[in-house]
Amino acid sequence: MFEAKLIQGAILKKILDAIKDLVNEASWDCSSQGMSLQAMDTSHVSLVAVQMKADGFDKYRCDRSVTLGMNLSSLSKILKCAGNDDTITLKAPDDGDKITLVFEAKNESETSEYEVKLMNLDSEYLGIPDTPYSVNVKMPSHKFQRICRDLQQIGDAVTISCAKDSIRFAAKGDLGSGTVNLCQTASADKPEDSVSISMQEPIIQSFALKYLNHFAKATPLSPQVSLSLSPDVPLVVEYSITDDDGSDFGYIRYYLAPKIDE
Amino acid sequence: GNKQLKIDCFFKRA
Repeated sequence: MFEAKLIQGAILKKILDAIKDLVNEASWDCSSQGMSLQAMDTSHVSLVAVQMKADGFDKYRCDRSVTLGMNLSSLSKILKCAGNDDTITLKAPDDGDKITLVFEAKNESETSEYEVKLMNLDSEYLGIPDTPYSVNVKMPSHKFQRICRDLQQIGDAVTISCAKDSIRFAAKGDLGSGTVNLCQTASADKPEDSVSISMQEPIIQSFALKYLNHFAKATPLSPQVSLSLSPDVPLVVEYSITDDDGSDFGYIRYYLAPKIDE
Repeated sequence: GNKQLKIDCFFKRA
């Protein structure tokens, strides 16, 4: 039996909003450690990895590890039926062919129950090496979202370059070009507004803005986003997931293969 | 032009 209860059900709604347009079908791996998911987009250009730790749930029971394959747009449709303040409970019996979602409104006597069909998916897992990166940047997530949205008006790709204590996002296209330069901020009063840059070596690399704009759909999950870059490897865009108390619940990490000059 | 690389060129099947 698998059962996971989340008082702040909105977190799960936000997680689905952040992945459903990138990945159509995926499997949640549920173990005593928590729930995780890894999937590539259909073009195999990007990969998303989600982790929700067991102790972040308000109740978590997983007697034996289960894989819950599902259509994420179906799950997202069902989660839209839950209110932002609802408690969400996921339940799956061992060897069942569906997952049950129970939504409970706060201070009300209303409960709703939905079922989503499970699917057998051929999951391919990619091993992601845990390596140090040349550049790590932490910045406000809304700023990253804004930059990606603005630059997509100019071109399809953004060139990210980092030198000394600044990071530069540049795009060019038929209409002209655009550049956004961000400098490291002094220790800010509000940590969520700060920009911090740690650089081992300068870097310059290009990425498709279409994917970055998909990743930015995770913005409501976290006030800060972390970008990690090294020469000739995928960019990592990470949003940590915290609950209202600020406790660490897990993360969404997106990996994006670079574009190279032919 | 720019060539888009695939993610599975970087990360091998586990």
